[in-house]
Amino acid sequence: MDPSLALEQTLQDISNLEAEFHHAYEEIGANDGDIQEHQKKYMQKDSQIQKFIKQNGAIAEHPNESELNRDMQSELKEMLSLQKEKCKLANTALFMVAKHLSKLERNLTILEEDGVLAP
Amino acid sequence: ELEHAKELAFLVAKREQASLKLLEAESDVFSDRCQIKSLKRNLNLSA
Amino acid sequence: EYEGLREKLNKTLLQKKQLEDEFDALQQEIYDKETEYFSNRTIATASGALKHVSTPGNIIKGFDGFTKSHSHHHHGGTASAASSSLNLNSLNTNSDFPIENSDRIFSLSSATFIKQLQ
Repeated sequence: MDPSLALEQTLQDISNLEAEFHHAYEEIGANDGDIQEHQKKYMQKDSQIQKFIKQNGAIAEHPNESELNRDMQSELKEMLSLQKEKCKLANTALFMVAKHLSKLERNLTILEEDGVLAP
Repeated sequence: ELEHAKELAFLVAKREQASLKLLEAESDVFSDRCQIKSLKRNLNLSA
Repeated sequence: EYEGLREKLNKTLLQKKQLEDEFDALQQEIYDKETEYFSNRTIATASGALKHVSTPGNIIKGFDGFTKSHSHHHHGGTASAASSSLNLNSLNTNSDFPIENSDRIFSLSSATFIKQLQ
């Protein structure tokens, strides 16, 4: 192996990395936008309950409380699912670049050991 | 370049992990509040 | 049981606040790293001296031109990085390497950051 070949190989390996990164982070951003929407709905329902408690005390139950609680739980579940997806995407992007970097570092070590590349 | 990219990718992964923990905490807050409300009503605590 | 639940809730609320702070700190760090990555491009030469370079490829633009162009020296003047606070009005001040907002794909993957931009 010589340095120029190693460079060519690396460039070939990472030729798609730019597109993969853009895709991953766009997906993360899109999911985050969806989470924000769910968060808004969650807060709206929560504020209905909080407002009722302020006006009527902590004992009185909001007429739609169980329905509101169910909806809020559903929003939370959706947000958690989207967030886990975002974590997966972020970890995948990290893994991709780490894999390529690791391979490059191994190649550099070989070249240094062979004496064709200064350490 | 790859090291820089990896560093940034790592920070984003950390950020998303923090976001996940935040949502889990939000979920805990919700369920704790539901339990407290229920207990307050049973004990007739108006505070 | 009631007091125990109240204490548990208080602890969770405190934990939530700490996580929010951690999230904000990470967002800031990502922003600063992006600024550093795209503006101050300093590498060490074989002799150990530092030089500014302009590499034609990165994770944002791709690496197509990597073997075609070579690094070149910048003499005089140190590239100044953008303010480290999330001051979105004063982005990179190094005119040689202007940072477009659209280059910040890592920051832009957060809807919170986009809201702040807006």
